[in-house]
Amino acid sequence: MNVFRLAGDLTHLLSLVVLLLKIVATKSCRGVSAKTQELYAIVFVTRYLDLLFSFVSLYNSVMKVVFLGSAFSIVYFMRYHKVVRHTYDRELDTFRSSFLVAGSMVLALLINSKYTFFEVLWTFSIYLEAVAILPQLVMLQRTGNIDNLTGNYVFLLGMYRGLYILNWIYRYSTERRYWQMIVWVSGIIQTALYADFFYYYLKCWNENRTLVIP
Amino acid sequence: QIRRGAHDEL
Repeated sequence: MNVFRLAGDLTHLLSLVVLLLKIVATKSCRGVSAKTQELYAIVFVTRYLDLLFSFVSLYNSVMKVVFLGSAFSIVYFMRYHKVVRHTYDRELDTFRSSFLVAGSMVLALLINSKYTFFEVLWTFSIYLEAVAILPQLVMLQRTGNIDNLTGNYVFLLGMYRGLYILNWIYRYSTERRYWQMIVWVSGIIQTALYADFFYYYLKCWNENRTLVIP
Repeated sequence: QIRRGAHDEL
């Protein structure tokens, strides 16, 4: 555990708190992509299957349970809550996320470090996480004025990915035999997807006006 | 069993 990894995890946690806060406090999920949230639920389930048979640390196990719980809570609110589900902009959330799932599965079957059931699913979760934000980014472009909490949620998610890159650089320079090419390449692609969003987020923040993605 | 690299990350 290093400071970048801890900061990354806490930023990830904070992003989920911000999103849940928006949904619960405003009773609205306007501008939030249910497809992205469902992809994250799939990511967490397939990655954290190791909760059942491997223990790394209490910290890891607790965080995994919290991430799983928050992902399913968000999907529950967006799809089933009697008030919130009516605020979901179905017609703006049209990204074909099934292609992302299928593509990630094919890639995980082709490129993985060990051809076992759990390792392939774990690799699939890494590939799927890299692209899971795409439906949300597309939806932001279509939404027009983006409320503060939704904008901050996506910003915090991007920050979390950036901090993980710093964590890898730190670990690579301090640990022996630390080499994770699949995770690194996926993570760099994932972070790069936020570049456009970051540009407009900081520009609008600087000009002190509501976030709009052209 | 020592787990490889990123399996100890979230």
